[in-house]
Amino acid sequence: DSDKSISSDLYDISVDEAGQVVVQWKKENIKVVQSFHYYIGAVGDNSNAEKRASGAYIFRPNESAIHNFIYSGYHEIFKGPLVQEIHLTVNDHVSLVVRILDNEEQVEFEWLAGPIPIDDKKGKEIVIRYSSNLQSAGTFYTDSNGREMLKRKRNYRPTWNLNLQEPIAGNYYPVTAKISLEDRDKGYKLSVLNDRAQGGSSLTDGELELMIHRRLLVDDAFGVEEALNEQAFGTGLVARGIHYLVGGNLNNLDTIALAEKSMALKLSLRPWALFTPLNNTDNFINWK
Amino acid sequence: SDDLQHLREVMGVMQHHDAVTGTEKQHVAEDYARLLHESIVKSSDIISDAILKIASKNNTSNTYEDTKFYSCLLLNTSTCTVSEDSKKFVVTLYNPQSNPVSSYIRIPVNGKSYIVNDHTGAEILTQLVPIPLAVVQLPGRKSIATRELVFRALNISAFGYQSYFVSEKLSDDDEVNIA
Repeated sequence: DSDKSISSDLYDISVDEAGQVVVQWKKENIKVVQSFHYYIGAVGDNSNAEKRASGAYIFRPNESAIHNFIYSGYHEIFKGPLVQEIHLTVNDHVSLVVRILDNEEQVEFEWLAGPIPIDDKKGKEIVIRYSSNLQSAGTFYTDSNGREMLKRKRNYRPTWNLNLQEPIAGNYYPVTAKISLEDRDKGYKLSVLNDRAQGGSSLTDGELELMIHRRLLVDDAFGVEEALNEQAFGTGLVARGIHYLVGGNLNNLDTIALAEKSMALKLSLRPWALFTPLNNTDNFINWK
Repeated sequence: SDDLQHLREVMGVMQHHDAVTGTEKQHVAEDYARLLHESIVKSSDIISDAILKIASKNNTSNTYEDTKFYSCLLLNTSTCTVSEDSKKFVVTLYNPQSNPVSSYIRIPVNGKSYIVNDHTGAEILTQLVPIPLAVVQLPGRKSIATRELVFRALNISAFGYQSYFVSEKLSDDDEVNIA
């Protein structure tokens, strides 16, 4: 009961009053605040581009603003010799386990979202944000289907002058394995590795954002002809997945790149667990 | 084999761009899930036989119950019938990577204490962690597991496997009750 945080050689992790997870690096002056937010999907009759609805093919929030969840939950801390965990319940449809493991460098965020409520008849798209005190100068990087990292500049396209009418959707990119940013002055790099393809962006310097779940009520008229409103057991779907948060000094870029590659492989190619119940064998040696 | 052919064909269907991106209609998504589930279940005997083949020095026939390797397809909801229902079981970890890995393993259980031995018979360090309430209360989840048994599998060789023997440690009270 007295524990307020989990910690390792590298991090101190706690939950603040707003239900946000605060990760403080021990050796560097780096702090990351993890939080959940949501966008409300645009609704339209799709008669023209301005009346386009958010749907299976299109991410289009109805305004250039993000919404915060009201923290109505609680958190618990579990510590042991192998793993330390914070179980955070944000509300009745968003929760999280933050985990640090002995001998591993990453901070694990195992998120769970859904069923997304639609009682107010509004489609919602839930995102996780990792806000740091790094200055990334409008630049971030997303992977190219697990291969090389592509440089992205906020509100910019390399081959034409861009005037974005929709600054959120217009800065979203596919993230299949990794999204990262760098602070050249501090010489530090921050990355989030994901276990499945998601949309992501860096809408403010030092911030990484990934969309984890969506439930929308209107078709976006690109061919599927139905709203992205998946259901099971009479309610919306629940999604559960993992992000790894990792950081590293830019002076050791090769080492970081190698470590992140190995982590990304570990996240997508986890060992297969096969189970054999032992009904007829008393001990392992006999079984072997 | 016909069973493997089914999985091959389903994986072919899953190359369609709607299956890759999730832009298929809902009833098609449900059909994809049905096809994938059916084909994975059908090929489970092949997976079990293959693991047995690389695991055993002798050409043992896979008829003895204790040599069957079962997959737990609902581990994403912290559900596994075998680990929940068995007092003793073996977890065999197959590493699909081309380099050795060490990995933390989480197994849903409902006992209070467990002993895990590695392939040398040595007892390894474990920890029990509660399954979060949000997972326990997931719509449609049918599981009696309340905790996850965590241990670190060290240096599973490339395209290789390692087995761990898990046994529930009964308290004195439990043993009296059983007696």
